[in-house]
Amino acid sequence: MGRQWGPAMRVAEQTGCVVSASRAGQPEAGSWSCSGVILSRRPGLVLCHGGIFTPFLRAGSGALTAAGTAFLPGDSCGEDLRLHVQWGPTAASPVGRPERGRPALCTPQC
Amino acid sequence: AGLESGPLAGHREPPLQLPHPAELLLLLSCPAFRAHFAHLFGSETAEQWRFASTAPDAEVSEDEEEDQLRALGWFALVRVRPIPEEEADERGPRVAVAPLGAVPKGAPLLACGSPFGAFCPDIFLNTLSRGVLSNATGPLLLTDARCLPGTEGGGVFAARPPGVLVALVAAPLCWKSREWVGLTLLCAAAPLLRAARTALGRLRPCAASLAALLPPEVGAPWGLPLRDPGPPWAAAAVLVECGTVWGSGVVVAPRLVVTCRHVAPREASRVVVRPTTSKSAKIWGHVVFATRETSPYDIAVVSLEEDLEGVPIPVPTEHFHKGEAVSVVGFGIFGQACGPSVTSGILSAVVQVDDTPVMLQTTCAVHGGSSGGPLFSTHSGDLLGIVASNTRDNNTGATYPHLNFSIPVTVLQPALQQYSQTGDLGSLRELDHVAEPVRVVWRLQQPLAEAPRSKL
Repeated sequence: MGRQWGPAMRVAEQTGCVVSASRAGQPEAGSWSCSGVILSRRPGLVLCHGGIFTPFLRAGSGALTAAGTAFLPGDSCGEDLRLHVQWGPTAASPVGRPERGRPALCTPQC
Repeated sequence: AGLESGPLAGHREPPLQLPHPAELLLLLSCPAFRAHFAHLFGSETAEQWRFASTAPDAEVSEDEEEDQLRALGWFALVRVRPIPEEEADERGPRVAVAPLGAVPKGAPLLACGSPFGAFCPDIFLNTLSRGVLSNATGPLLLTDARCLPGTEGGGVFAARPPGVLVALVAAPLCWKSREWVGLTLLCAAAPLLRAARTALGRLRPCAASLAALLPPEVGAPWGLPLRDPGPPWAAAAVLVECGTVWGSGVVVAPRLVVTCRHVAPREASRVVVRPTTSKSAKIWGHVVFATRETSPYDIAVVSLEEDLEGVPIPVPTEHFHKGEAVSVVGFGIFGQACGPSVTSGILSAVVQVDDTPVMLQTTCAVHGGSSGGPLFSTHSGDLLGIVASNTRDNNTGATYPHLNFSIPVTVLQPALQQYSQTGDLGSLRELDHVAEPVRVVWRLQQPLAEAPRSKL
């Protein structure tokens, strides 16, 4: 990539992360995950996509489209929500957390 | 645009670390993003658009799809349980945020996300993809940087100002009428972070102090977004409406617009041309020339009743360089709703007959509605051609937006020049009498090396 991209790549690589959500005590229920941006490191603050929290909303996804709702406090999700954030250098999938919905990826030869 | 592994990919340091436990502070959305989304994708066209992370024919329950659509404009602020000191320090510079409107259409962008999320971070963590800002309406942005499921929430950064956060990925895959669009939906970061500051202020008092940790907006005075005009050549693209049909066109002289015949098919028919330089302006004109159906060059020429003010007339190129960076500007996808989109790629092929370029192919994302629009050299801004079509596989019904065909401007320029100077249509009429090998090329057949010999 051209020199113009040096700073953007450094920032991108150092702020990029993955956020995964799972249910406490129900590893078989699998997990939901997405990408995110590390906004601050102390304390660690991450902005990520909200779609992975839909299954944990106490009031269901309808809460997201309630008129005039621009934000929902963290306790809008049930207590069984378990969150993890990982960033580079890379990290293996944590012990005991099975991956539900593993995409059936393969690398067919062209 | 394409997925590329980041610069440190080959230098991943051992040992691997486990993920850090974290807690959800709040879920937040940008009301303006949702309003623009409803305006662009809602109502009558809703059934045409799909933002599922899976292909349109993949099995996704209606509820799941409903959930995905509802969550599309929602993001989350998460607090990571204390990071070991040494890690917190090593994490380098803080993020800065681009004010809304500071990054112009056509500006290069870098997306960083992890395809398939936490599925296999060793392989997919922080993968990069590059493209341009294709379109923007309020905080709803589109880029042609190709992203995959799992990159939702990933950061999108500008090259200028260097490394500034512009947006987050809202929907990596867009399907319209079951066709992959090849564009990624983004939510601008600045309004999202303002919404986060507001929300933190209303949460538990202790959360308010976190608002100070959110990254600042660079450069612009608060609330006065910089509207950068973007690449000057993009303004030469115009919307062309002929009856109920609309498409794109390009200004080639103050009172002359070139478009496609299938946009403005009949000579003497009246046409409305809408320049992008002013939202409200519309100028009447009429078709002075359109090639016949039998001509492979799908071209029409519109003469305007008044000059187009303030529209830069593009310089027609004389040479083509296969592999060069190119941009298409067209009204595909959204038409009149939010101005032309810019998509980027390379000149993937220059097809010649008797050493004369007769067809250009690019890797830009081209959609219905972009026909008649201009193809530019990204670096010089020279006009290379007129976009005529993209590709559909009649066997599978699949459309390939990233394989498209343009008419080289060198085919048109001499005739346009003669008409501009003398009003004589003679040279333009020559476009109806094109040699057979050129017809064969535009029928997407192999030009015969030489005429088949009779056996007699």
